Amino acid sequence: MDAALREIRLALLEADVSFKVVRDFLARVREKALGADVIQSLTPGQQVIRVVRDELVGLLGGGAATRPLAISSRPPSVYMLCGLQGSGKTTTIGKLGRWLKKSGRHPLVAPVDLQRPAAVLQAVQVARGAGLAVYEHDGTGSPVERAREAVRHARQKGFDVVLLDTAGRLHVDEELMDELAALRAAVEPAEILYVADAMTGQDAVRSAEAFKARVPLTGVILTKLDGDARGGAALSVAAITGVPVRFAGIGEKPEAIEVFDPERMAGRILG
Amino acid sequence: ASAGRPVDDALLDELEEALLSADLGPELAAELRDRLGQRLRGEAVGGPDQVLGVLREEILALLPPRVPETRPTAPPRVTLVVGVNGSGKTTTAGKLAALWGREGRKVVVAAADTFRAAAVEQMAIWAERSGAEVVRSQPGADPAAVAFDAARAARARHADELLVDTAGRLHNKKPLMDELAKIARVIAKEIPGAPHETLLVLDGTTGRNAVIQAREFTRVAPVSGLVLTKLDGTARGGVAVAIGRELGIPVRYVGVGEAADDLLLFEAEEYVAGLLA
Ligand SMILES: Nc1nc2c(ncn2[C@@H]2O[C@H](COP(=O)(O)OP(=O)(O)OP(=O)(O)O)[C@@H](O)[C@H]2O)c(=O)[nH]1
Ligand SMILES: Nc1nc2c(ncn2[C@@H]2O[C@H](COP(=O)(O)OP(=O)(O)OP(=O)(O)O)[C@@H](O)[C@H]2O)c(=O)[nH]1
Ligand SMILES: [Mg+2]
Ligand SMILES: [Mg+2]
Repeated sequence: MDAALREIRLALLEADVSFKVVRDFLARVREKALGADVIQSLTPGQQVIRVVRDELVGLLGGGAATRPLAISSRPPSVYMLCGLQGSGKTTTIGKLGRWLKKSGRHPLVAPVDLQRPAAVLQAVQVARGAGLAVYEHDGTGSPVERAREAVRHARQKGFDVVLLDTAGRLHVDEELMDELAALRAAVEPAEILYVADAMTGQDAVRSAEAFKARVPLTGVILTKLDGDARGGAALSVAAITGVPVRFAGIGEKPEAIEVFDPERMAGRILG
Repeated sequence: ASAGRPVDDALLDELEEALLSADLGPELAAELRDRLGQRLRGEAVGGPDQVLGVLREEILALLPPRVPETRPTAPPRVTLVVGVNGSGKTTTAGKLAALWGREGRKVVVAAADTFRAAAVEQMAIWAERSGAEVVRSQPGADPAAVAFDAARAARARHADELLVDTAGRLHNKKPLMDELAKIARVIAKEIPGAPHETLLVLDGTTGRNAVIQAREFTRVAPVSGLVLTKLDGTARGGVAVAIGRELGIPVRYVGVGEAADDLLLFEAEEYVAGLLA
């Protein structure tokens, strides 16, 4: 049993699962494996693997990913995307918008990253590329003002979803974290989706926890899963914050998104 | 750890966890823990500083020696900027253009990401900020053609530096890696010996995958240096130690923010101290 657990520990750490999560996870697995109904045909090592798989799938959200995106009692429903710099928010907005449109919704893309060079232009081009309407503006003013404007515009024109593309920010940047909280207060999102890069290492928990402390995250979108990173960050974030991973980004084009599959992710993390 | 505490398993465990937390990876963390145990076990140490001092020494010994940057006999020096999606390439190229501009060097920038939405515009804004000339083409154009035109322009203008920004690409996508190899080949044809520097830009928050990125990128475009970005966050960038040790590739610069002067020259001592902070 101990040999199997040591092997699993190494596999999880190599997969970038946070070392604290690994420690707690293995303790629980050990307990469950010892207490589990003994299946005559399984060796203790195999018993451990079975428990590990079940525990991983459970932690990765079990069935939570399949819960549909929330709809506000008063339209439009605002879905706010947030996360660290470069994680894939703007690209994901195009994917989500296309996905929503295909399921009969009427989304409006609202670019409110006013700091990165050509960010508004990128959001406009991404939206157009995905066949989506976008609230265009000259990139001046404040993100909160532009967000409010976009929601008003959506309400007037009959859009039932607003996809808010926010600027990448560090969880240790007080000013920008305050701004994120202000954005949330201003437009009361039905979903706050944390966009995280699948190749993130031990820092994944630190940033996710800090974001969750400032705004109530309702889901995680894990991007760049078409790469070969094992994606242990998914487990770390889900285990520590309890926020379920809802979607997986699997490429750069608007079609490259799928509902998150915890079974497949568990297998990938274990390598 | 407190003064006079013996170097026992509990202390070694703590240090190993600190190394894991800094993204050094389980193999290297275990190895350094063993090394430390061998050197100090049983001794009562003067305090946590002494143990950390020994650990810092051990990590420093793993980093590649400081090697000066390649300077060609005739200008322009060509720097190719590569890496996976969103790591900070375009921003880093902008910061380098600003740095060299401040040093009085004439810079030409090739906006050779012809794929991603608004990539050329983003690079152009950065180039404009520092007065560098930007060479660009139509969306969907062949990036190798942009690099070629920029190399021509840099020679014609007697530029000191040519910076080539490329599209983000995942190393497990063969057609994209082939494209990168072609960009490097085309540059070499136009300017013999170029690219003189190939910088792999790594997001400082990246985990073990960074080591695979370094291996795969260096296969198609020999990487001469790393740039670790976003170290103004809480990530420590420990992956650079494993990369340095396995591939001998040094870190050249560290990105510590989104403004033009948020680029630091890599300082090994400071970096290692940061790993254990
Ligand atoms: N291969 C792959 N690339 C992706 C995926 N999602 C996003 N990208 C790429 O990652 C890079 C960064 O994406 P952006 O959408 O600009 O990221 P962002 O979070 O909006 O960045 P900031 O606004 O600067 O914080 C781009 O090159 C995207 O094409 C994905 O699922 N797979
Ligand atoms: N905080 C911080 N942000 C950074 C740093 N370097 C880059 N960024 C941000 O990271 C995001 C992505 O930077 P880009 O320069 O677009 O990255 P890229 O590698 O060119 O992205 P692609 O071309 O899409 O692959 C932007 O929001 C940058 O402002 C850094 O050192 N610190
Ligand atoms: Mg963006
Ligand atoms: Mg770029």
